[in-house]
Amino acid sequence: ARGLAGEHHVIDVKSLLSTSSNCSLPDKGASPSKLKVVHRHGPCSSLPRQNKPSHLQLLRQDQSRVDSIHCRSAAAAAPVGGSLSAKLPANTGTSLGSGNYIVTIGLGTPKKSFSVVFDTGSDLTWTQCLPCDSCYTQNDPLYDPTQSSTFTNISCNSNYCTQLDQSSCSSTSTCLYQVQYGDNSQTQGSLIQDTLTFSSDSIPNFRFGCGHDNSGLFGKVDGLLGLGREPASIVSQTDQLYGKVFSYCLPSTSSAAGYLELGSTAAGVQYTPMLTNQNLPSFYFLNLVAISVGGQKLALSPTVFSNPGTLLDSGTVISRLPPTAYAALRSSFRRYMTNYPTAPALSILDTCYDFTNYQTVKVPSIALLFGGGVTANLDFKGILYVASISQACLAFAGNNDAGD
Amino acid sequence: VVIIGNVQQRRFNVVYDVGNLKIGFGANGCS
Repeated sequence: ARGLAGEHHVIDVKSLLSTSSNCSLPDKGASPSKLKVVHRHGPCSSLPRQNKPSHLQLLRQDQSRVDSIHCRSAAAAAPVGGSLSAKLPANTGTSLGSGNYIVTIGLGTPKKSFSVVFDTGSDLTWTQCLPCDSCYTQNDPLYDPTQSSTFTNISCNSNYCTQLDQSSCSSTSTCLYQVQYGDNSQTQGSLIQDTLTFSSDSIPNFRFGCGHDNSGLFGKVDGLLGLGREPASIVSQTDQLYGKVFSYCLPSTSSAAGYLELGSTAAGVQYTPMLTNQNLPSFYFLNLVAISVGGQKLALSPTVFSNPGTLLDSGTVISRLPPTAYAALRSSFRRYMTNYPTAPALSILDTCYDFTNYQTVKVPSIALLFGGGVTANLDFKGILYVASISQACLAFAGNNDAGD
Repeated sequence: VVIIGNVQQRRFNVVYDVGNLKIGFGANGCS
């Protein structure tokens, strides 16, 4: 770990909250299936910025997503009629969380553009849709299937309809869907198909939700792009085109752009086995075996991570660790940071520092070690959550329970 | 469960090869 991770990051404090922006798509290998990824509330987003949540709101929404993931896992694992299930809310869908990153896709013929949250933790892609029984205000004009020459309905007898978690039949025998998220956000409407334009690739007969009744914490986004593992996701639907391969890069700040690409790997990538968990069928699991701080592996058994399991999620902001692992990480990190004055906790983030009087800061490196000998040496912007120069916090949090 | 969130994924090329059941990480994938 020492050899691969290095020991410290030395950072210019002024760069922590840089206001300059570069919103162009990273141009390494522009491809017909590569979309620009931007932070929903940053200057690269086309969405209006007046409703930007505070850091406290954002972290509260993040906890809602984490709670809903734990809740779904527990609900699926609980025996029927067991005491645990009696304590769970009826609604155990995954919370949207803060839905930080958005991409722009095209729907219909002629193509209309829509800004949607991308989410590796859910499956069905949907957009608000006419006729609207109840829609929130969104950024772009609503998708109108009657204006598209390639739109068709899907029958409720179709496998595509019966595969959905929640579907029903309309009076005209077309498929109706409903998705209930763990934060009580919801969308319901018709399952339809139309041409999806992804960058410059055209995907005919793409199945998605035409949301007639949508409410909750969607802000001004036009909908959601589901990148989960189940049959309804874009990953499964485009298997023949892209071989169930996709990749993304999330930018280091909200003032820069990353990418989301279907069907392509990237150079210089180390692979670790992907695992699955039947209790959380949409999510991607992997085998986290250790964490190093400042090049030193924390003294933790790999079972601390493997017993509960580890998932990778684009929709959760702050990583969550088992209590013992978080305590060890925090303790080690604090030992490296004793030169800096502490700052108040920020919601779930309890290890914060005030860099006001510093031009540069020296922060220990943190690396995540995965099965197969893969080491992910975190970028500096993956170690600290910088609310302000006077409140920069270790960007990890502990679960309440080792079994979470 | 343990969750690896999006702050920790920043700047990595994260590759999901679902067909071959593997996930890849490559540093410095974007700015």
